[in-house]
Amino acid sequence: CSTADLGPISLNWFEELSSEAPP
Amino acid sequence: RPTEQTETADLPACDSLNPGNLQLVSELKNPSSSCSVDVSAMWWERAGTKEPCIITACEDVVSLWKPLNSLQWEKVHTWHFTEVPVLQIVPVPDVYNLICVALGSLEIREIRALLCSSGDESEKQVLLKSGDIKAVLGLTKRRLVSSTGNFCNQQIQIMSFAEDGSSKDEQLLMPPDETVLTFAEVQGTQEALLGTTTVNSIVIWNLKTGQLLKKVHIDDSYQASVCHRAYSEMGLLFVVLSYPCAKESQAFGSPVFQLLVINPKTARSVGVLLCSLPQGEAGRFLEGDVKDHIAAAVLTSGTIAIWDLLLGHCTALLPPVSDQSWSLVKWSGTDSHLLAGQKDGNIFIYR
Repeated sequence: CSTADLGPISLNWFEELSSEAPP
Repeated sequence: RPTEQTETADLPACDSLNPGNLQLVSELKNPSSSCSVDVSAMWWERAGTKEPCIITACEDVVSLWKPLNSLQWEKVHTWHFTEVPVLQIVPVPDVYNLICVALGSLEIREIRALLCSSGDESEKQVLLKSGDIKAVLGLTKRRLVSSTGNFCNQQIQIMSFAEDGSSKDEQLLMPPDETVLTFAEVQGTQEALLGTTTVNSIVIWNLKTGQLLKKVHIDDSYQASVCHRAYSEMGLLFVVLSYPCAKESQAFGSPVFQLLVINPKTARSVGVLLCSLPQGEAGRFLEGDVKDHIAAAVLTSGTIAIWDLLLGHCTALLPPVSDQSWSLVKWSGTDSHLLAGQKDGNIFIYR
């Protein structure tokens, strides 16, 4: 499986999405 | 690869699979007039000592069995249900003196906690929640998540238990605009929770803050997928789904489990592995359980099939024993054993 189809990957996705999502 | 090019797991012929990979360890005879509905293995604390116990559930009775020795089990507690039948056991990790059960007819109407009073060890049951309950799952750190109602009035609630098993705290998660069908905790990211919805989305929450972080729409090839496990690794989410409603196709055979990889940042996903029935094995997925990288399923043919998700193929088939079809399969929460159940209430434990 190529991860290129998945777009840019972030190791800190959980923290980043938590800071972007509405409270 | 795009999902339509999902790699199909090898399809070894039925007769090349060795049921000897599974060795019978012991058996629980549970003669009951009602139908066997679930089985689970958990740690239970008695007089300050934790023991690996087995819970069996029939429609009108739930029993706790403790080990007498490595081969024999003794029934030590039973809880009876006369009004609403038992649907499933809801294991709650990190709780050692309480069993949760879901009750109802087809759909869950109640969640109850089953416990024993500390004084006389008599069985007690406490109503935790009632209503139109769509999904329930026990979580680590003595928590239970449940969803009630449908997309327009949906409530997603986390209930916490104290060490003695009493209900301690309640918290709400932000509901998505789609009805949630199943939940899965994420190994590797402690406070993340996944849910699958009726319209084939996977939603991600932050359990600590209750925030809804992302909605990922997955492939529409198979509807009403059930999420069994989720693992977070190197910035990606690996999700094991099963497809109880999937139809057989020429290209993929009869799909049972799929390993999907999701990038939570971009909400893009690809299927990486599709586990189909071994060639010559008829039927489709009835129910199943996944632990670490091993997936087990009861098929409509009455056989149990086991896949190694790392090897990518079926590793064992367990045909019906004594002409009795299998109806339940669960991985033990206390060791690496497999619990296989028949409708008449008999449970077989395999290594």
